[in-house]
Amino acid sequence: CPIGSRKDEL
Amino acid sequence: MNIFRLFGDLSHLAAIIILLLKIWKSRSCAGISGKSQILFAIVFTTRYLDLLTSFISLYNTSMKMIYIGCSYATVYLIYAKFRATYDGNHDSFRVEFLIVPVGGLAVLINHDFSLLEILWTFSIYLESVAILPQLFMISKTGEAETITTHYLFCQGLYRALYLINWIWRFYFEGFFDMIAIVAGVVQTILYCDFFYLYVTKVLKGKKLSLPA
Repeated sequence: CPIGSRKDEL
Repeated sequence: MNIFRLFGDLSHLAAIIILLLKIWKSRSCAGISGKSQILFAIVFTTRYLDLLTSFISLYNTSMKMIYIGCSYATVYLIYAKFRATYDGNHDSFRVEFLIVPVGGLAVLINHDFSLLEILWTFSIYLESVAILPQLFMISKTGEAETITTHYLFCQGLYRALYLINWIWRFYFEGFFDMIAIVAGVVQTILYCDFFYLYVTKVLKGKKLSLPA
C-alpha cells in the first residue's frame, strides 16, 4: 500500500 | 536519503539559484515567465506548510526555507524590482487552465481528505505543470538565453533524478507514493522536448532557437 503520508522528501 | 534524491535536491537548488542570480546580475527578467515563478511559489507554499507542524531534519527544514525564500524573491524581482524588463506580452499562458483542474484533481484523488494532505497533493499536481508557461513563452519568443536553458535543464533534471530515487526507495525500502510518482513522470515528460534541444544545441555551443 502506498505509504504516501510519510513526507520526508522535498 | 540516497544519492539520487540528494543530487535531485542539489539540481533543484542549483536551478533556483541560477535563475535568481541571472535576474539579479543582469537586472533583467527578459525571457523569464513570471507566471511559472508564481506557480512555483504556490507549489512551495502549499507543500511546505508542514514546516509549521513537524520537524524532519535540519536539511529538510533549511532546504524548504531556502526554496520558499528564493522563489518569493524571484517573483519579487520579476514583478516589482525589474518589472520594466518583464515581457508580459509573451508570458500569456492562461494559468487558470492549470490551477482549476489541478485543484479539482487534488480534491478528488489524494491519500487523505485532510487540509494539509489536499494542499500537498495540489502542490504535487501543480508542480508537474508549473513549467508550462515558461516553455510556452519560449515557444512564442522562439528562443531562450543560454543561462535560462541551464536553469531549465537543472529544473527538469531534479524530478528525473527523483524518479530514480523512487525506484531506489521502492526496491530498498518498499516505499512508494503513487501520486508523487505519476505527477513526477508527467513533469519529466514535459521536459523531454526541451532536453532534446538542450543536448543537441546548447551543449554544442549553439543558441537555443526554435524553428519560428
